Amino acid sequence: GKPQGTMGGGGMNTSMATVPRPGMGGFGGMGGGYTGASDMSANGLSASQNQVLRLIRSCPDPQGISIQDLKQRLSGMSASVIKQAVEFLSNEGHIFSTIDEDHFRSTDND
Amino acid sequence: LDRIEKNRRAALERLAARNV
Repeated sequence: GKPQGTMGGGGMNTSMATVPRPGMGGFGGMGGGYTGASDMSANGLSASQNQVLRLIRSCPDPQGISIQDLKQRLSGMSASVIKQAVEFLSNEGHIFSTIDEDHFRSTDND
Repeated sequence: LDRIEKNRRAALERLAARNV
């Protein structure tokens, strides 16, 4: 007869007690990494900044999306937060103002 | 439209500068 799968040989009974079991953990079980659900995402933007960026990106107009439009579509967000996000994003170079200082387009949606 | 293109390039440069 042969033993059916002796992985370690002998003395591993004591260590079993403290080893954290993979797979049974509390959080992080979603797999696949960052999906933008948290405060900060991969590019280092806050959630609101990312939302603003996504909206600007999704706008097909060559002149971009206006700040008023952003406010309307992000009705849960205060105007100052949106303004700050826009300022930050344009500082970073993600977006830029087009026909006037109230219209913005994304640099990376060509 | 010239202005847009100008702003766009400036923004792209800023973006590139951030990504070094």
